[in-house]
Amino acid sequence: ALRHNTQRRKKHKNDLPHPNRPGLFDQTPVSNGRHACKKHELYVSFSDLGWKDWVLAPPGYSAYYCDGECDYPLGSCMNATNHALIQLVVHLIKPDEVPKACCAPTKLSPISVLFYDDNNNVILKKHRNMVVKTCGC
Amino acid sequence: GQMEGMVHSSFRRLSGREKKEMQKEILSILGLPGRPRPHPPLRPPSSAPLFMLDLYHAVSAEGDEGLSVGFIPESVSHAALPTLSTHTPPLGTVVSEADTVMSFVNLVEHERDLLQPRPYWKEFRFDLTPLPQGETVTAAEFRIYKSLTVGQKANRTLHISVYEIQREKRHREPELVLLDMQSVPAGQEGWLAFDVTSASNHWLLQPRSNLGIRLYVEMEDDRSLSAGWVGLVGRRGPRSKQPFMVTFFRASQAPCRPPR
Repeated sequence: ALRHNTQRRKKHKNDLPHPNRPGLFDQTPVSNGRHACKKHELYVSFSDLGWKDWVLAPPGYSAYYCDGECDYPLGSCMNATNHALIQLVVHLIKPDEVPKACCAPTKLSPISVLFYDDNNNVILKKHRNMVVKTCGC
Repeated sequence: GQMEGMVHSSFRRLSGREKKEMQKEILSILGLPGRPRPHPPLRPPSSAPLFMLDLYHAVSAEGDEGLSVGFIPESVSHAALPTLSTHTPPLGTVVSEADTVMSFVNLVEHERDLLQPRPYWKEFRFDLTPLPQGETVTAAEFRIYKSLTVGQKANRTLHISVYEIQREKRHREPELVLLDMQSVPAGQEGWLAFDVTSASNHWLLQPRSNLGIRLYVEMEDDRSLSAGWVGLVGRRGPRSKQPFMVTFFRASQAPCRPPR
């Protein structure tokens, strides 16, 4: 079912959290008076979180996140590409009701985290297809 | 600038609960267990963090450049590439394909008393129980540093063999299974890497069967030597040269994110 979230419709650009800057696609046209999803960049700093003593590397990582009306948000086992595809298909069928998805990643990059566990062992965890580097909005 | 001002004005401080939730979310996304609580007494430090940091840089460079690394880059030669190794497995592919790499601190180090009859040996043990779920071992290495010792004849060859201790018997020698063997010049120093994949698989299936590994050193004439005499660094050695074990895991299937 489609969600019609009236609260999010009132969002303005200045709702962006500091220090994350607006994304490249912030000028996405409004569909039927609703804000289509927009891409923003967020930097997660392990130092700011106070995790520097057990997360050896990296110091932090940046990632994109969407802000806007996503009618088919990410759920269990659904990745961003599938989510965007579904929303795009529904947008083509009902262009006035469902905004065009703008968060289809075209290139996903891996991220690795190096950290200590309870036994002083060191673990390198690699996440494939984790960070969206290029957006195909 | 105007935009930045607007952004600043909208920034608000998160409440304690929101902060905790945000941190929980980041931990969940990255699959991190949270701040470790080391079991007292603290285990002795090891050289594994240096090796793992080198490995991390190699993996990150691979990701950034989008290159398919078929070998461990030169940048990791400090700790990852054994300078003495004669037949280490091609770890490059293993590293590229690994989803998780874990280093294990050496917990136990037994040595044959020099007053006892030969052959000399040294035993090491690693606790492999905190393993990543849904992942299988693709490779495992035991890494030990060989330093230079005074009085060694550089042209002599040392045969170093590593065995899995399969069954201990009272007052008798335990059952041993050969895991790996290397022949190295006595006059060289550097890291030695022994393939212990089969032992780690065995320990994962039956954790109670983990009795550790045993190392022997012999000369060309089959004369047994103490590991310390030939410069193999143990727990009493410098921090950056402590022996450790590294295991490479690969996820059995694509991880499924829990709904949030």
